[in-house]
Amino acid sequence: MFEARLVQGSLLKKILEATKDLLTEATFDCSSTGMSLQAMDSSHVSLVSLMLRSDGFDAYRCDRNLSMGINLTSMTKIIKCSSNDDVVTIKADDNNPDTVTFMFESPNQEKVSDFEMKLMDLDTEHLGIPETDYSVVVKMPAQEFQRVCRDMSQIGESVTICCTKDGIRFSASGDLGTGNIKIAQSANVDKEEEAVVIEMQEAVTLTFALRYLNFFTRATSLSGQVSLSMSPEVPLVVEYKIADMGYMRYYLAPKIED
Amino acid sequence: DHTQTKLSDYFKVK
Repeated sequence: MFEARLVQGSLLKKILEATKDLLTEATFDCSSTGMSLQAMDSSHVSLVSLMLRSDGFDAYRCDRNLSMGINLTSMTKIIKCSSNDDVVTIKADDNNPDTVTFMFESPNQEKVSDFEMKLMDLDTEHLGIPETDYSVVVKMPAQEFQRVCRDMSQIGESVTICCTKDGIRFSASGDLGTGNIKIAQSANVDKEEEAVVIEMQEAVTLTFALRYLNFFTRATSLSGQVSLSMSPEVPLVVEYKIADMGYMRYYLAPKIED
Repeated sequence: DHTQTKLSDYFKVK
């Protein structure tokens, strides 16, 4: 028996929005520690890693480990049938392993819906991601990062991110010219969410495809802050924390000079 | 010019 109840049901809508450009199907792995998902996009350039810890749910029961192969387009259709203030419960019965049920309850309990969705047999590859001490970790407002990625993609297909102790610089070039956006580390801010904080061991310069970074910024509604972790010649990690529950992380392989 | 690398260049399949 698997049952996970989430009072903040709209969180699932935000999570699906944050994966929709990269994934069409994925396996949700459920265990006593929580629900997780790891999946690469079809070109194997980026990876989505989601963690929702069991203690972040309002009720959680997982008697045995369970892998649910889910068509995310179908799940999105079903989750759209919930209202933003609905309580969502995800249920899977050991006696009926080919389906998962989503139950939506209105806050006053007057409307209760349930939708049973067919599961898929997915042959998923899991990547072993080594623990890494990154050379640079930048924390910045998620909306600011979204804006930078959008603006840079007006100029070119790639962005070069250069991070020093003074700040982080985003540069793009294309047929129309070049663009640079430099964001300095915050001197002091009242609100933690508005801060730009740079933890640096060594300066790093890396180049990434803006197409993917813009896909990642679909997660902006999940968190006020985003963190970018970089080391020379390894994939970038873009992380949005999901309050009290876990995270949505994206890994992106860099572009290298020919 | 830059070439896009893949995640399998960095991470191993479990």
